[in-house]
Amino acid sequence: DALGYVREFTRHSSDVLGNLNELRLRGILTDVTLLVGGQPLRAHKAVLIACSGFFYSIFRGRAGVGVDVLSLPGGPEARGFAPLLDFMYTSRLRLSPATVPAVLAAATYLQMEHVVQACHRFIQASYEP
Amino acid sequence: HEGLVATVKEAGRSIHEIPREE
Repeated sequence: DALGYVREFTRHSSDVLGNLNELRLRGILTDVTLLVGGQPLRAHKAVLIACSGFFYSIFRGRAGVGVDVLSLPGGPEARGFAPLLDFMYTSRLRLSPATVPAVLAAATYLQMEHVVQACHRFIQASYEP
Repeated sequence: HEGLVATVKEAGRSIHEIPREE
C-alpha cells in the first residue's frame, strides 16, 4: 500500500545519449555547424548548451536563435575540439599525451571545467613513475 | 583495438549544471 510505484530504467540516460549520437552521425535534427579549424562539424545546440558553459552563454539568449553556422575564431583546433564533441555525445573522453594539450585548451575555451580537471589529472598521472 | 585503451572511470560531475529557474 505504498503511496505510488516507480520503475526506474537505470540505462535510460545512456540510451538517450546513444540515440542522440546516432542522430548526430546521421545529421538528423542537427541545428548548428561549427567551423573548427575550418573543419565543419554538425551538432545539436541543445547538447552543446547542456555540456558547455561557453555554448550555454551563446545559445541561451535570443542572439543564439538564428545562428546555424558558428565559426570559433582564435578558438580551439579541431584535434582538441573533436574529442570533446564526441565526449558530449558518448561520455567517453579520448586522451593521449599527444592530444591532451589541445583537448585541455579546447575544454578551457568551451568552459568545460570538469573536463579541464580530468585533463590535469591525466597529465599529472603521466608524470608519475 | 578498443581493448588496448586503458579506461579510467570518472564518477564525479562531468559537465556544468544549468542553474534552476529561480
